Amino acid sequence: LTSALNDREGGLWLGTSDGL
Amino acid sequence: IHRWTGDDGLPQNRISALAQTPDGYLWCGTWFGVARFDGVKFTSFDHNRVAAFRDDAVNALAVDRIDGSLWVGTRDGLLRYAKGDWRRLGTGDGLPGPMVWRLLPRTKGGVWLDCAGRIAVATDHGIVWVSAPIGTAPDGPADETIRQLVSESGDALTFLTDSGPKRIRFGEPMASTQPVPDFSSPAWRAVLMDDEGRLVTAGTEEGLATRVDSRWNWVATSRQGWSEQTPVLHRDPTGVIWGAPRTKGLGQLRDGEWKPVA
Repeated sequence: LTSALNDREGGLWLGTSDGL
Repeated sequence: IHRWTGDDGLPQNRISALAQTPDGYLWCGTWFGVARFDGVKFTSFDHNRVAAFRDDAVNALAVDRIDGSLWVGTRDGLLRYAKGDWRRLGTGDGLPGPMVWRLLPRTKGGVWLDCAGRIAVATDHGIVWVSAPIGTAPDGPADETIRQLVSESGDALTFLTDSGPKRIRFGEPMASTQPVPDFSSPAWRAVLMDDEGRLVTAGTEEGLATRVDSRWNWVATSRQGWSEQTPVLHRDPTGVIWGAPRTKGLGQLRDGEWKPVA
């Protein structure tokens, strides 16, 4: 895991070293 | 869990940073530029398409709190995307070095940034302030790598170095050390703060620790067979704390215990 984001629609996005 | 990769149009698989602009787009920073995701397809921005990209490696993204523009920290300059237009700030504009490592949005607009061992502030007027080198602060060790820009309070920034949390005020050259009672670690990697600005979770070289009232408790340490740094910590809107040990995937901190997820 390299980064994480809560979007405004309630989703959790994870940036990794191998994809989104 | 759905996973998107280069096969779906990502320019490169290593995501270094994520941001969402007010128009709803999700932005992904990669080593091959920035990708804008509309939920279906990715649109790439890099030196082949945008002159402002001197180097396509993206370290950090931030959304401006005032005008919703996108700030991009790259290996060679700070970029800003506003109203369809890309601008670049480099060392010739007052940036203390080419490599912008981290960004944190300011409440008043613009960003705090971490560059060449200094903290700086950029706004739509350019680079408006640069601190002294953090490692040469009189109260700190000479070698203090900045690890995280944690949060803003008023006109001060709390950030994390290897030797612990620091605070620096806009316009003042030196950072001050933030005291952390009952807790010492050889090297700090990431922290989370609560709504009152208190540190509540720390990822260190030794393990993972949480604070209950004023006491720190180790959740996982090397003595318990945990040999991992935890360089990423994130709290989601339900209050669950997510952590990413360096090579052990993803887990959650729940009721003071570490639960691996993947």
